[in-house]
Parts: sequence; structure tokens; C-alpha cells
Amino acid sequence: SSEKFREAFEAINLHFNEIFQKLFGGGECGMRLLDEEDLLESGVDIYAQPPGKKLQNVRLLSGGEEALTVFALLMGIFTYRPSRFCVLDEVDAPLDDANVTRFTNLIQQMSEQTQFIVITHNKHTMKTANTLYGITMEEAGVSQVVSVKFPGQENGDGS
Amino acid sequence: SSEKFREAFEAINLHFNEIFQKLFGGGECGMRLLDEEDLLESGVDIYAQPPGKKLQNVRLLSGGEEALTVFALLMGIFTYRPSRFCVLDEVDAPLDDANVTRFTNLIQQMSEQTQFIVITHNKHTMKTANTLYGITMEEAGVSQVVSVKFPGQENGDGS
Amino acid sequence: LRLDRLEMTGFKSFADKTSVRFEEGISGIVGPNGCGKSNLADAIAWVLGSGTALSLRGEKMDDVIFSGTRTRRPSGVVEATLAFSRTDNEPIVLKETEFSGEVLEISRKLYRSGESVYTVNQRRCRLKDIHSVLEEAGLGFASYALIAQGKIGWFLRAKPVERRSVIEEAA
Amino acid sequence: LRLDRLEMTGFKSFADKTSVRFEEGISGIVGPNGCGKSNLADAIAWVLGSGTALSLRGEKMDDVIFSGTRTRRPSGVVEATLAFSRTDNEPIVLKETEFSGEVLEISRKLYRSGESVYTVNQRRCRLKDIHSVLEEAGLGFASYALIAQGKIGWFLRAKPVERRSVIEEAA
Ligand SMILES: Nc1ncnc2c1ncn2[C@@H]1O[C@H](COP(=O)(O)OP(=O)(O)OP(=O)(O)O)[C@@H](O)[C@H]1O
Ligand SMILES: Nc1ncnc2c1ncn2[C@@H]1O[C@H](COP(=O)(O)OP(=O)(O)OP(=O)(O)O)[C@@H](O)[C@H]1O
Ligand SMILES: [Mg+2]
Ligand SMILES: [Mg+2]
Repeated sequence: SSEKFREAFEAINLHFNEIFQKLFGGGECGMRLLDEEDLLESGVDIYAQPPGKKLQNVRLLSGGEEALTVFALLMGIFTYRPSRFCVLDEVDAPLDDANVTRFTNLIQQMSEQTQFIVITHNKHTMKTANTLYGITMEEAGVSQVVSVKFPGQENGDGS
Repeated sequence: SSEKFREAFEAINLHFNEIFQKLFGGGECGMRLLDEEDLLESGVDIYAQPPGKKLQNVRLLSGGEEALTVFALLMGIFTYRPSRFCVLDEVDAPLDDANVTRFTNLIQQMSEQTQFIVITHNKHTMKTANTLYGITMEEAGVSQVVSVKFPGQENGDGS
Repeated sequence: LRLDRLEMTGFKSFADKTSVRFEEGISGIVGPNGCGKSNLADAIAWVLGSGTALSLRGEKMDDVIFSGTRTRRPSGVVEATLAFSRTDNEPIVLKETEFSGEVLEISRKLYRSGESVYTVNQRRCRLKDIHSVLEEAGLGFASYALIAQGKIGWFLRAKPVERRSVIEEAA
Repeated sequence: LRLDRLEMTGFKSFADKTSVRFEEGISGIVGPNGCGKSNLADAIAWVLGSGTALSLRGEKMDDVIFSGTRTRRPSGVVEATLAFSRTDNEPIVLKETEFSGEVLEISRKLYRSGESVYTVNQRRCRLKDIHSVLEEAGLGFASYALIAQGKIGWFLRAKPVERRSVIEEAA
């Protein structure tokens, strides 16, 4: 129903902007309905303005800014409607060290209500995982899962 | 002319396969003409088979395998027809540590005939650069270039 | 409701029966290029019916069945199961069938012949039923919660109408 | 022929006159997200005429002109120059004009009004001329040598006919 859509849209927009400002240390972002009159069909526009920069077309954002902006939206949606689990496949690849830290801090906070499955090559992100699974192909072409670290186990011989 | 095209196609194919095998430590790859009869119009198909795996549709390659395969092709083209310079924007992002090393070894070899401009966040790739330029935005929204390391200068205060 | 484990046999490069337990918090998946990390993520999307052939990087649906190696024959069938443990024990009723008990197991099987079978706790059902059972059980799952490799920028590049569908799923 | 330097004023986030000297070997470009690294790569593609509005991440051609910040006004013009030093001093003749000397400077200017000007060693010419001068001088440049961020997989996903154009450029 259009009522439900408007309620979700407005709440998500609020969370999106809050989380964006936390990740970027300022700036502003949001979604806009292209046709306010027609809640049931209207498309959704999106804008994002990193701190100190002018508001521009989202296509001009850098690779890292783009990844962080969409991630802020996703966490904004989860704040409105928690998801039991979430799979992130190398979402941290375009991020610099400072933004990887902001990304991992945020998923750590959100992991109270959501189980995250995070695929990564980034050493810092690996360190923030509670459980770490290694996948190997000892036999060429055949994947095997080995578990390397459990909650509560220090970085002993596990890693 | 079709003669020139065929000569280029065959030579590039050879180099592509050689470099692929060096990067992957085996396997096989190549391009195929969809229509042998029509050299002037024929489309080009591509296949790649990492070592020990079955030959499959190139869409099934992993993110890192894909980047490395296309990079092998690009260096194959450069071997046939050297390019004075080449710009690579975060091409190493999907690669694991072992493949980053193979990537940097290859560009070091090719850098005798080609100037490489490599944009990266990877510490290992940064170390292989002869000159390193940092870009900052001390004034929000305005980029500035600072040069940090020159050829011959050790990692002194420059990094 | 929490995600307990993923089991799969013959899914892409996972030729042998593989089981992964998921704990609370953050589970990291690591390994060299081409070892099978994204295939594991594809298996989760495939069981939940939110992966089309295209988004699973194949051309046809049976590209998800283990296609063999130099030393192994291809598999004839693929099966993957997601097991959830329930925190509240209210029985879930679906079309006169009652699902009770601690665990909810969603499975999907596909034969080379093209026959595809979904089951919930070993009882056959349709994909639509899976979504309603998960909804009833409070999983609140949506396909936007699976971000495939290299696709994080999807929302910014999508058409305005496509973006709308994400908000509708969340509403 | 070697690439000596890039100079630009008002190109995207490079509001002030910026000059980057390129040495032999590998030049690394580093910096935080959003600082302007890919913009620098776009400047090189733009001068050589191998960037369309779309591949330069803009919607219209004047998206490459510095659009201002909270404290600076937008620029009215953008200019970028690539300077090459020549190793052999054969003069290059193009349409009765002779280019001799050590350095070859290719420049491109664009005004907000839409007027775009290419020059070689301060002499006005068309984009096609630029490509022939570079060819004559032995630059052997091709657009496949510029790999934009996230686009490395382009060749694998392209249609077979599009892949052909890369081989043709190299032939
Ligand atoms: N049906 C199948 N049968 C066997 N192997 C398959 C099948 N489908 C895909 N593969 C193989 O799986 C490999 C890719 O695995 P995947 O994409 O999961 O790697 P990854 O661990 O994510 O690597 P990266 O770090 O590079 O992203 C490919 O080499 C491909 O050949
Ligand atoms: N015409 C313009 N005027 C001013 N700023 C611009 C213009 N076009 C793009 N920008 C700004 O440039 C920034 C993007 O820069 P760029 O893509 O070069 O970053 P980057 O260093 O490559 O970052 P990353 O590491 O995330 O890829 C954006 O924040 C964008 O707002
Ligand atoms: Mg992957
Ligand atoms: Mg960039």
C-alpha cells in the first residue's frame, strides 16, 4: 500500500542520511521521489554530497565514495527493517584504509541484530571477523572449506 | 587489410597464451575467430582455462581470474605492438597477495618499453613504483598533487 | 530465527559434500583467487531462489552443477540446504502442513535433466512457499541483503523504477 | 617518444593549475578515496580524445569543468596538456605545417559555452590531426591502453564484434 511505502521511504531516508554522515564525517545524502503524487509507481532518485564538495550527479562519485554511499543505504534499510543475515562479497575492495575501518566498525555495530557473511582479501577486515573460514583448492578445481578461527579463540595457531 | 588483421590476431594470441601461463602457472587460453572465412568482419571469441580446471564459459571465472586474464591479453597486445604508456586504475583491487606479486613482476618487466601510470591502494604495488605521487584534498573538493618518492631515493622521509 | 549452517553437494566447484556452520556476529570467508568464495555466496542466493542464471554468472541454469575437472567426472545433481534454528517455537502452518520444531531446513535440488525440487524440512513445496515460510518465521530476508562481487554500485546505476523495488521489499 | 608531463587547469577536481612529471618506468598514484586519482586518469583520456562523456563518468561534456566547492566558484574553462619529448628529431609534416623540435605538446580546451579547441604545439587542429601526429611520431597509442577503474573485465563481457576492434587497433 502507498501508506506503507511512504512510511518505509521516509524512515529509510532518515537512517541513510545519518549513517552517511557517520561514514563520511559530514556531508549529506538522500533519496527523492520523482513523482510525489504517485506513491505506487514513482521512481526513486538518489543524491550524495561528500563533505565540502558540491552536490553533483552520483555518477561522478569516486569508486570508494560510491561503495560507501550504497553501503550506508543498505545499513539504513537494515536499521528500518533488520535482516537476519547479509552476504557481502569483497565490498571493501575499493576502500582505502581509513574507510575500511569505518566499514568494519559499522558492521560490528550492526552484527548485534544481523549475521554478516563477509568475503574479503583485506587483512583488517579479516581481523574483525568472529569466525574465519578459509577455502582451498588442494585438489585443482575442487573447493574445500576449512575453519580457522572460532569466537573467543585468540590469534593462536588458528590463523 | 585482412592480412594485417590475421597476422596481428595470431601473434597476439600466441603472446596472450604465453603470458597467461606465466601468470597462472599453467592452464591455457586464447581467442578464436567466429567466422574464419570473413577476416574483415568476424567477431572474436575468448576462452580461458586456469590450471587443473575444466574449460568453461569465461563468465564463470572468479573476479581475480577475470582481471588477471584480461591483463594477460593486454600485455600480449603490448608484446606485439608496444604502447608508449599505459594507465591502470586499481586493476590490482580484486587480486590476492600472490597474484598482486605476479602482476607487479610483469609490469616491471614491461616497463622497459612502456611507461606505466598505476593508481592503487595496495601497499605492495606502491613499493614497486619508481616514482610515487600522492593526491590530497587539503582544501575540500580541490585536488592537489604532491610527489613523494623519486627514482634512486630510498624509502627515507619520502614515503 | 538464526542462520545455522549451509550444506551443499555438487554446487559449482564444491564437488564433495560441504558443511559450513555460521556463528553469531561476523563470519569471514577468505582464500586465494578462484578458490570458491563467491561460489559459496552464490549457493546461498540459489537456495533462496534469488539468483537467476545471469546473476549466478552462468548462461544456463545447470551451470551451477559441478562440471568436473581433469580427474573428476561432472555431477548429475546439485543440492544445497540452508538450516535455520528458531528462537520462538510457534508452529508455522502452510497449506495445512505444519512446520514445528527447532530447525527449519530449506533445500533446493537440481538434476541435469532440468528438474528442480524445493523442500522445507524434507517436504516438497514451491519457491513461493519457501518465501512465505521464511516470512512467517520472521526471517525478514530480502535479496538486497546479498551483495555480489563488484555489484555494490548497483543501486546508484539502476533506473529510478528499479530502485523503487528495493524500498518496496523493505516496506 | 616519451610521455613527459601532464598539465591541467580546471579539470574536474583539479581547480588550480597542476603539473605532473612522468619518469621512466612505473609512476604510482596514491591517495584517499575521492581525492582525485581517477580524475587524473580521465584527464589523460580526455586530452587524447578517447573519453566520451559516459566513460568520463559525466552526463554531459562540460561535467569535466571544475564545478566549484562551498568556497570556490565554478571554472568557465578547462585546459589539459600532454607533453611528449621526442627521441628522434625528424620533423613531422601535417597538412603543410611542420612540427619540429624536442617537444610535442597536445592540448585540449573546453569552454562552458561548448566550444572545444585542440592544439599541437600551440597550433590549432582537429582531433583527427592529433591522432595522425601521434602516429607519425611513433607514439603508437591506443585507447585499450587506458584501463578505467572497475572496467578491467570489459573485454570478457564485450560482444565478439566489439572485441575485434581492439585487435584492429593493434594491427
Ligand atoms: N559448475 C561448476 N563446476 C566446477 N567449477 C566451477 C563451476 N562454476 C564455476 N566454477 C569454478 O569456480 C571458480 C570461481 O570461483 P569463485 O568465483 O568462487 O572464486 P573466488 O574465490 O570468489 O575468487 P576471487 O577472489 O578471484 O573472487 C572458477 O575457476 C570456475 O571455473
Ligand atoms: N567537474 C568536477 N568538479 C569538481 N569536482 C569534481 C568534478 N567531477 C568530479 N569531481 C569530484 O571528484 C571526486 C572523485 O574523484 P576520483 O574519482 O578521482 O577519486 P579517486 O581518487 O579515484 O577515489 P577512489 O580511490 O575512491 O577511486 C568526486 O568526489 C567528485 O565530486
Ligand atoms: Mg569472488
Ligand atoms: Mg578512483
